[in-house]
Amino acid sequence: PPVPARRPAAPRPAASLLQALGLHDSPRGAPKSRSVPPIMWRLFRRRDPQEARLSPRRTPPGATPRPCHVEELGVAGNIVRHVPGRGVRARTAEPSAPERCPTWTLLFDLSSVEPAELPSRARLELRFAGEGAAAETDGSWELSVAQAGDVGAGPAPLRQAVASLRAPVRAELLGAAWAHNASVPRSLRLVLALRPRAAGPCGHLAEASLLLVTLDPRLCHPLARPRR
Amino acid sequence: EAQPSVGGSHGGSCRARRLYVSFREVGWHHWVIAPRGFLANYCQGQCSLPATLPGPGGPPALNHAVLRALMHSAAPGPAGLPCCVPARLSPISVLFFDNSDNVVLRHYEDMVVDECGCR
Repeated sequence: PPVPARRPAAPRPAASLLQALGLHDSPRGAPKSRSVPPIMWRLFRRRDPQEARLSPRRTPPGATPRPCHVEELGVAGNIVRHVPGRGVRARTAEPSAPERCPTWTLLFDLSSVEPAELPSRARLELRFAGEGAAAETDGSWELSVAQAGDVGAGPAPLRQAVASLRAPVRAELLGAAWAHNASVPRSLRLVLALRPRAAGPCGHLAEASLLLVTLDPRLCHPLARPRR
Repeated sequence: EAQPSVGGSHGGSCRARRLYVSFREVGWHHWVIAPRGFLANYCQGQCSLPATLPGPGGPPALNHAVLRALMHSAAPGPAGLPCCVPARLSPISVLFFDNSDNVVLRHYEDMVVDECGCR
C-alpha cells in the first residue's frame, strides 16, 4: 500500500508571521543605545499614508507615495535600513609613511538583508570630530573609500573632495566602492582614508553609518527595479 | 478596537467598519518604533440585492455578484449570497528595530481596508 506522503508540518503561526514581516527571527526589542536617526523619521512621516493624512502638509493633497519608491531619496525601493558602522578601527600611519593621518576600517552587518533584495542606494555617512572638525576655517581634504578586499589593487574606487568636517560627510557607494549589479553582501568591510590636501589637521572619525535602500522584486513590480 | 456592527448579526449593508490595531495589544510595541497602531478596518454587511446594485444614477452594472443576489432573492439556494470583501486597500509603512540594531523602514502593501464591495 502506498505510504501516505508525510504532510509537511504546518509552519508555526509565529514563524509564518515573521516570514510575512520579512524578519529572520523574532525581534528582541529596542536596543538600549540606539536612537532613531532623523532621516528615518523623515522618511517614515513622508511615506506613512495615515500619518500623511493626519498631516497633509507633508504630502501634497491627492499625492499618494508610490509603493516601491523612496521619494526623498529619488530611488526605487520598499525597504530602507539605517545600519550603524561597527568596529571602527583606526590604524595610525607608520612614522616613516608618507601620509601622517590614520586610516579606518569599518564593518557593516548586512545579514538582515534577504538575498532577493536589490540595492538601489547605499549612502555612507561619516561624522568627524577633533581638530579638523573644530577648525573654523574650511580646509580641504580628500576622502577615499575602498572595500577591504580591494585595498592595494590600485587607487581607491571612490575618492571625493571634502570641504568641511563640521557637517556630516556623505558618499554614495553604489557604482563606486560597490558595483551596481552586485547583490548585497552579508557584511560590508570598508577602508577609509581622509587626507588633508594642504598641511592641515587630520580628521578623527567619530561615527559612521550606512543608509541602504533595497527593492524586493517579490513585492514590487519589476518595472520599479533600480536602474542598472 | 472594532466598531460594533449595528442592525442584526450582519450589521446592515456591506461596508467598511472601523478596526484599530494597536501594536501594544499584539505585543510588538517593544520593537516597532512607529506607528503605535493603525486603522486596518474590516468589511461586514449584507450583500443582498440592493447592496450589490450600483447607487442611484450609477451605470447599469450586471455582474457576478448581482446575478448571485438576484438568484438568491428568487430562490435561496446553496450558493448563498455574495461575500462582503475589501474592494480597495492601501499600504502602511512601519519603522522598527531589527535584530542587527538597524533601524528599518519597511512598506507593507494591502494593510488598510479603504472600501468594501460584494464579490
